[in-house]
Amino acid sequence: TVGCVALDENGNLAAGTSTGGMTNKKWGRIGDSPIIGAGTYANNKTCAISSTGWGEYFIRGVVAYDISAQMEYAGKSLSEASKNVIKKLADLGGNGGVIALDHEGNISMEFNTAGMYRASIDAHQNLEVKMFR
Amino acid sequence: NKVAIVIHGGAGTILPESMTDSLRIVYQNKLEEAITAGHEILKSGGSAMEAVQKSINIMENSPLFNAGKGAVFTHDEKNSLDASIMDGNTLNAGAIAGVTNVKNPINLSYEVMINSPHVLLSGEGAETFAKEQRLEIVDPSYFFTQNRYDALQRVKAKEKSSFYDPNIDDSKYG
Repeated sequence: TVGCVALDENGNLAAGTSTGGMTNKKWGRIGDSPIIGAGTYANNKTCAISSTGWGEYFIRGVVAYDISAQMEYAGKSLSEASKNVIKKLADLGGNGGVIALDHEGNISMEFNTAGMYRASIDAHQNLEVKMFR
Repeated sequence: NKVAIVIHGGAGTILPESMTDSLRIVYQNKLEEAITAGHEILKSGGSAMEAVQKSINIMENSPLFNAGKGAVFTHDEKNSLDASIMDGNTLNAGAIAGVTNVKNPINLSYEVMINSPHVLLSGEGAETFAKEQRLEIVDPSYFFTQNRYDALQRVKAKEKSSFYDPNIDDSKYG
C-alpha cells in the first residue's frame, strides 16, 4: 500500500491511498484503503490521514476518521490522536501504521510494526526518509 | 503559507534477508523521488490534491510497492487494485475498488470525486467509468511482477493469506 498526505499554501489538506490489497485474497475482499474514514480521511479543520496495514482492523476501528475526531471533538494534538489510535488498533489485534499531517503542518508517522517505508518534507523543508523504527 | 507532505510505502515486518544495502538504497531513492515530486508541486503553488496524486503515481508506477505495477496477486492470480482520495477543503471524496486495468488507480478515484455524484465505484463499472474519463487503460499483464507471483505461490502452498507486502512481511497471516 502507498499513501500521501499534503498541505498546500492555501491551507488545504488532501489525503490519498492506493493498494493492491493482500496476497491471495478471495471473494472480492476489499480492505481499508478505498474506505473513506477507515484508510483515508482529510478535513481542513483537523488533519489528513493515509493508512497501511491490516485492513479489516482499520475498517472496524474507523481509524483515519478517529484521529480527526479526537482532534476536533476532544482537542487532542495530531501526535496524541495518532498515538491513541495506533494503540487502539493494537488493542483490537490489528497492526500497521498511519501518516498524518495537520492544518498547521505538524507531521505524525505512527506504526506498531517493525517498519514502515515513509518520507516527509516539513514546513521548514526538512526531508526525512526512513524505513525502520 | 506553510507547505508540507508525507508519504508511506507500506508497513510490516521488514525481512532482514530481503533488505540488502543496495535494495535499501533503491527504496530510499524511490521514496525521495516520490515525495520530492509532490513537494515541487506544493512549492510552485500547486494544490494538495495535485501533490498527493503525483507522489502516489510515482509509487504506483514502481514495482517496489504494493500498488499499481507491483501489486500483489489475488487467489485467482489477478491484480485487483483499490484507491481513495479526499479533499480536506470540501470534504469531497472518491474511491475505487477491484479494478484490474487502470494504470493509476489514484487518478481514477479523483475522477470519481470530481466527475460523478458517487464516492465509491467498484469492478467493471469503475473500469467503464475510467474509459469514459479517458484515463490510461493497460492490459492487466502490465501489473505482473515475478516476485509478487512467486510470493502468491508460496502463500498458496501454506494455504494462508498475507495481509502485507510479502517482501516486508514475515508473520502477518490470517
